[in-house]
Amino acid sequence: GKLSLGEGLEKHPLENRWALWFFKNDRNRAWRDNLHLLTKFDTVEDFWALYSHIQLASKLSSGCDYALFKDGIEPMWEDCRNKHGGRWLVSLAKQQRQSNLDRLWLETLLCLVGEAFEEYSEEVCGAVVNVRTKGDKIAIWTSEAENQPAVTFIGRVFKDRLGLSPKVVIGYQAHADTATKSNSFTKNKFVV
Amino acid sequence: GTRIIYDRKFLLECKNSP
Repeated sequence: GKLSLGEGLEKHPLENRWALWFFKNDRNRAWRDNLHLLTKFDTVEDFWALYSHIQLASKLSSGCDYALFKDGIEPMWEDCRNKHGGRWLVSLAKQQRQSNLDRLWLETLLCLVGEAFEEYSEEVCGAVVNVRTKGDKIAIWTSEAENQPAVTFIGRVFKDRLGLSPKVVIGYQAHADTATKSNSFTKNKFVV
Repeated sequence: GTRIIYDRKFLLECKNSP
């Protein structure tokens, strides 16, 4: 076997390189100009170094987002890997920011970097947390809204990993439907 | 090919290792 002085100090590689983005709402600037790439990482250790270094989601100002996406995919509908896709959306009640938001977002991150969706992990583009006064949201974005086997598998695993009650129903919405909606309601393409 | 999968227990242990 391999023997080296660095044994035990080697970092654990991830399947994918991931990019962490930060969005800060400034109404005086274009949406795209409020989106900032913070950093990229591709090992378990570098993930934790980053996670420990940044603010918890619950400490962000309202209007801010974190987005963790695979390297090369921008966290916007327009990206070619997103435009035919959609998102599993978990909407939190206001009071859950203090009790649940950080735990649920960390669990979402662990699903992504650990490739929790097995053979369907290929379909995952990234995840977003929106910190909002009216209620925070966490979503996993996938690349093909018509891929029902992948989308429903990802949804079931996501709901299970978040520890949501079987009574809670979460919905998957196609970005194309969200982008063209005429009111704040977007129909669910799938639910789990 | 093979996919590198880590379960949550392993990932959390890595957080706490020096």
